[in-house]
Amino acid sequence: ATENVKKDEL
Amino acid sequence: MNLFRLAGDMSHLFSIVLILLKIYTSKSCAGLSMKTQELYTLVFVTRYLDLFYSYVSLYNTVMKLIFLASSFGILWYMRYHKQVKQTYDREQDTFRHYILVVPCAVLALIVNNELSVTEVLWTFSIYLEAVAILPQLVLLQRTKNVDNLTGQYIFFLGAYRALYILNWIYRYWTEPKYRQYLVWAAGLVQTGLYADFFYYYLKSWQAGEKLRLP
Repeated sequence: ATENVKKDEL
Repeated sequence: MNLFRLAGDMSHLFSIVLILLKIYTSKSCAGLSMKTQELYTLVFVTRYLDLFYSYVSLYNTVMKLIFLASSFGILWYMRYHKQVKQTYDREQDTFRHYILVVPCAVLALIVNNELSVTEVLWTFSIYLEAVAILPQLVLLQRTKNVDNLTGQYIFFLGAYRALYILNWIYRYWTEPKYRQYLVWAAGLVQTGLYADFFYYYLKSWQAGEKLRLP
């Protein structure tokens, strides 16, 4: 699993 | 937010405006795949559940609400509007939802960043968005003669993804922490699906003719 990045795209 | 991202979002928004304009002015949804519209609605619903638990910006929230409302609006027109619903190509639009939904759901359960309900649903929406245009492309192949607005709709949807790729490249170099491999892979697949369409679209456009598919 990769690092969970903040979802700021649509 | 960089310019590529903004241009991508505007292209996405514009594609939706075009489709609503087409339906509203011509009172017709001929050439549009309801299957694709339903899949997009499912994409927005499963992805934007985060409206309930995370806030990024007013821009994001407003755009999410617009995408949700407009996708339900388009579906409402296609299903219930007296005149519009009669123009729907039911016999031609035969693509089955489950062919796309089931594999995307399985893949989201296997390949994700975290095995939680919201994360799996979000991942599912990413995968599903990548392939949701397929019923529309199949319908396009079948009906061949495409009216201008439908052609432009698909063009701007494809442009949206292409611009997002530029946005990702930009963010890759400017934000060391921004690494969304899963989103990038799905986005590349999605843009790839448009390659064929783009080719014929630009060729028709260059020849100054209506879009014609072989």
